Amino acid sequence: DSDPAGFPGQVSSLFSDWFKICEFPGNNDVACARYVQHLHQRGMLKGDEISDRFFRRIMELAVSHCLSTEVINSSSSQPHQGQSLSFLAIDSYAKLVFSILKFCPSDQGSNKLSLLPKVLNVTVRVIQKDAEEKRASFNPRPYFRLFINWMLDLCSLDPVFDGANYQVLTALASSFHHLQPLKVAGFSFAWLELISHRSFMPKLLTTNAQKGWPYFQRLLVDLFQFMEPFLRNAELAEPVHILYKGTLRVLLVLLHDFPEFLCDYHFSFCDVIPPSCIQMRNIILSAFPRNMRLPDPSTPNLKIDLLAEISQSPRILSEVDATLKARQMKNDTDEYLKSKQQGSTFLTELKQKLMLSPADAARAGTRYNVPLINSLVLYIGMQAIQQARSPSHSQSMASMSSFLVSAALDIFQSLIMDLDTEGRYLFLNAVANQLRYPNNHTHYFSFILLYLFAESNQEVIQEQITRVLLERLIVNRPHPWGLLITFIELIKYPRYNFWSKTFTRCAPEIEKLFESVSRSCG
Amino acid sequence: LGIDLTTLGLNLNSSDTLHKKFASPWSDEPVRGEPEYVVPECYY
Amino acid sequence: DLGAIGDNISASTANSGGMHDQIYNLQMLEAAYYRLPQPKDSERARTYTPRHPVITPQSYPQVQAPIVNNPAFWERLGPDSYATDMLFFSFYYQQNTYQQYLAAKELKKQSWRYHRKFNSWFQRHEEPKVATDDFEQGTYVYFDFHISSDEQQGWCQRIKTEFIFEYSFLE
Repeated sequence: DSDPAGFPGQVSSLFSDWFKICEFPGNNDVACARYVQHLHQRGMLKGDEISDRFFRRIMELAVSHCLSTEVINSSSSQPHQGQSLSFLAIDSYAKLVFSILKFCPSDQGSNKLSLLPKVLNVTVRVIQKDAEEKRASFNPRPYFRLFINWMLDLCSLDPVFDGANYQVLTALASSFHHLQPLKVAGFSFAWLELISHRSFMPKLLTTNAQKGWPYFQRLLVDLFQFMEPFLRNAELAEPVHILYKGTLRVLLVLLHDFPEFLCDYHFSFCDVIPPSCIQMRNIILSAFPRNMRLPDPSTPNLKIDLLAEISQSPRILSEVDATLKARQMKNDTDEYLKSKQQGSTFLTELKQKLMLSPADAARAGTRYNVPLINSLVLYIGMQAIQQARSPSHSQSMASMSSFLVSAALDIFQSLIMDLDTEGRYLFLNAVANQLRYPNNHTHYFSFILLYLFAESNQEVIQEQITRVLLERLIVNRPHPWGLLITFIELIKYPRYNFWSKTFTRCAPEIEKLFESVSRSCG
Repeated sequence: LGIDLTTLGLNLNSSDTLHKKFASPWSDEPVRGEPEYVVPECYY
Repeated sequence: DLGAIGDNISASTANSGGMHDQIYNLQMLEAAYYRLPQPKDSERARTYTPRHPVITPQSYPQVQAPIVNNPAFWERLGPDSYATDMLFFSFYYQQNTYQQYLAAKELKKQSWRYHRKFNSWFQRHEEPKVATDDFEQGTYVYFDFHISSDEQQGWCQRIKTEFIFEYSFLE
């Protein structure tokens, strides 16, 4: 509902007063503090509805001033190099908010930053409303500049806010979550640049001992969920391609500087990256802890089983069984794993439960519930590993294989037999997504893939297992360590009889492909 | 087949962290720091 | 809310439920592509703090003469070498000031070209031998701070033959 009569006029004169203060060069803290005191006395800073109106009105004034200075420089060759904007008003508004947080007299006990979530709340709503109204003529750059100002000012805070860094970072992260591309598509490019900004992302991932990780994981998932429908096809529209390349750059920075973050959240990222995005997924799956040294996969007679790390469980911060629970499948799965009761309908009904309704299939672009398959496969594997470690089973591979001929393997084998090509591909993908750095998941699922290959009496299944591995190897680097050792094992050891399969020679280029990949694997 | 990720302007073999110089997801150049001018003693 | 992802149904309903569908999102993305944030959107004007202003006797002017902010003054600094040194002085020792901007403008007018990698000004000594879309090669004069073998040091103009000036470094 509209502002009280006269309120807009009041606010715009208050803002022009503030403008004059900002124009004084050098340090004008005294003038700023006095001005904030004045706002406080006029009841603009109580954090109530009047405050919301005050901040919204000033923000709209600043944005409209900024856009009024847009000079289209049509001569520029680059499509987006055209407009030059003046950010004077935006910078003044950002400085006003910073000064209010710094000088506003806070009530006893309430901390200095209590107004920040309210200001950000107003900011999010103004952006969402502006994007809804303006659609294709929405200009994200004033808002981008506003957040950049706050990142530079608030994320490198004065001692005044000491220790509130984390609060600011998570408040900004929550705002970005509400401005995610699925909600404000016109803000996508600005949004990706903001969440990956060198004044934001590294701080969110390092401040407060990784407490900021879930916030950043959620932002990355927001990004993948937006891109997922566009990335199902190989041909990308130019804007999508730019966004995709930008995402690769951000993932490479994470791979290089924060690999443990990618390691610990790989499961949730694989849920939202389409299976066709092999290289992007490989970046995530190739991450390994910085203190780990990976043995060269092509080392002759490399003894995987003897690696110290191979028996350690990887840290998985996503809730692996969340989707199983959501589909009421966890209890049945547990039941079957424990008792493996003969003749139960668990196995026969499994395929149907993994399928989507036609309507959901149309939207999801596949007939299967991919996150459910991912959850089922990893959950079963983790149970199997856990049981194999229980006192009644020793650690050696012998006990592992004897244990494998048990419930877990029944489920995997029935899936690979019952599922159609698409379903089997998604199932094998869920398994291959666990082939990462040396840990007991990589070990177990590498064993599962090789076992299913060896035990299968249908060459079409062996071909599909090979295809799932190969398509991850022929893309440009990086390639996950676990993937390499699995493929090397497959092509090297006679027990799999790999080179006798007709599909390895089904066409000259395929034959050449296998030779080149096996050569590159040493 | 994906792309050659070394062509995205990030020095993936850098022993230093990349995020400090990460200019933006659209830029294939690291952020340009301040050009360092040395003021010769005689001008102090 | 910070847990694992819901299954892809929730993701797909997210696409078509309370939010917009894929066509709309692609249209908005196309429009946003023409309004990418520019590098200067993240940069802030650096305030110039003179580092060690040289202490001068009281008889000297203690504040800058207003004329140094007048573009006409800079245009009078013709291409003879003495005045050109003044332009270089201002460019290198009055960073982030209006004078630096005016000096740079004047240098460009006198066909000096700024090389971003070497942070130096170059001027063609003669027509370049080679000129392509990406670079030109030839003999150039450039303004440089030089430490010579006998520990002589100072600003001077030097000449460089066979220099390749890649346009990607042209500011």
